[in-house]
Amino acid sequence: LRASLIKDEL
Amino acid sequence: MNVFRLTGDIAHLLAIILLLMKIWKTRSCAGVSGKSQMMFALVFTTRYLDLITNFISLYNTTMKMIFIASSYGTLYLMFLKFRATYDSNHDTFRMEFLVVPVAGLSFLVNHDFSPLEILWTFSIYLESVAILPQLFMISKTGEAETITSHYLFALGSYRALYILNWVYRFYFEGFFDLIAVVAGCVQTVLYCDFFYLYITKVWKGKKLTLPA
Repeated sequence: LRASLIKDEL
Repeated sequence: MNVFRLTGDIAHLLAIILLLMKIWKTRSCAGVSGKSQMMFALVFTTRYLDLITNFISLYNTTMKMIFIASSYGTLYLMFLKFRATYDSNHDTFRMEFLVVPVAGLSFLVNHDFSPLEILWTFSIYLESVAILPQLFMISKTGEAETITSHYLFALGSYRALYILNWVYRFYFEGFFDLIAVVAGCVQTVLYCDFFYLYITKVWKGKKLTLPA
């Protein structure tokens, strides 16, 4: 499970 | 991109357009909380700083720019062009009660202790509570114009749809962002009382009024 530091959501 | 995220983004965009249209057509921002709108402008500004550092997609960049521009457009209409119609007597929620604890929390609970990530976290936390001055204003006046209630319904639906998007992404992409999910759930819960009133009143053609 990962929370990305690159934010693709708005 | 999945259908929940897309419809969520469309609901968000629709909410912003509804609010701008309401103010523009009625030449009035009566019943709209300037404090909520100031916090939304702060939310978009602190969240979308990655416009400068990362390119994700044309869709992502375009939407971010629309959200930032429209939030400042709303502030311009409220505090400059139609300033005389701003109902400041009823907009009495204290912003510092939200901004200060949220700023503190974003320093303590984040994915990475770096400036951009802390600002992103701050914006996620602030967004979850930024509607409170607006809801407080409605509870003070006891009513909302129908167009304002449509705006709030679209704005609240957006994060609820994002929750479905996170469930989808958890199962199909292994993606899970605890900060966004918890804040998104808090945000959606804050709207529940309003959703109930909206469905039971506005959908039946009545104006949104609070029970005495």
